[in-house]
Amino acid sequence: KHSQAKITSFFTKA
Amino acid sequence: MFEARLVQSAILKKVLDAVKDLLTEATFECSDSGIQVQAMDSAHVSLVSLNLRSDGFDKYRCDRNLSMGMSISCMSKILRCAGAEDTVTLRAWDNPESITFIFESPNKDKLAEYEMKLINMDQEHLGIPETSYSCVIKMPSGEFSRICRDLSQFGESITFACSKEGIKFSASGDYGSANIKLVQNTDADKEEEAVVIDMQEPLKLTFACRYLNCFVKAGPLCNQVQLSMSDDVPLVCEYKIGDIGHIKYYLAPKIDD
Repeated sequence: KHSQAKITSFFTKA
Repeated sequence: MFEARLVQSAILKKVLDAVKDLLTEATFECSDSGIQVQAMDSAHVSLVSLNLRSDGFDKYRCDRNLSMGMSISCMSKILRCAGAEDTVTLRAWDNPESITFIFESPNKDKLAEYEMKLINMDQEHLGIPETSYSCVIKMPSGEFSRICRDLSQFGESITFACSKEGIKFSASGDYGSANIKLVQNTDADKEEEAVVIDMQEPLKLTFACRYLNCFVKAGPLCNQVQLSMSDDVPLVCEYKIGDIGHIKYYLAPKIDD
């Protein structure tokens, strides 16, 4: 089973 | 004042088709260098980064930097009103409350103007770190669309496995499983049919079909798509937009529980 990661866990607020 | 003119409105139509399933609204940042959009889907799983360079437009003027919040569905509706051969001009004044789309027929006998209200948006701009990817794949965009469509019938996600042998896309679900392998093919008759695999390290990553099937809507913009991947970082799916710019989609992987 896989869970979907969020893009915000890889890219931070500029 | 801001004014940007494209002889081929079809390019802008295709750009809208490429984002309308992912984004409901987005901020268009206009400056001397061109137009940029960075926006996430509502679930914050993917990110769209669109860049249209000013020198790619047939006419471009931007006296001061503008951030214009636009409804993507409204913009898409307006662009559907342009004829296939029409020229499009985007025009806004300084501190605008609206933007005007002007469509002109090739023989200049019809001029249509559509004014769209801008929306105030809280924008969240993300910094995208410089990444050197362990696998970079170029392939025909039509082939990638086909693979995503075909494998979506088998499961909610597609696993991308890159090795020395090539790239394998696979999906499995209640009905069974399927996989499609592609090997490098640089001898293709036409450059746009080539498959080029640049692999530093093998990898295996899983991505949601739902988003991949949104990204492939950019296929009509470019004959080739570039997929950049490294373990545990978002996939980058990039389509060039003629000589004017590019659209990059970033997609967070699915993680093993």
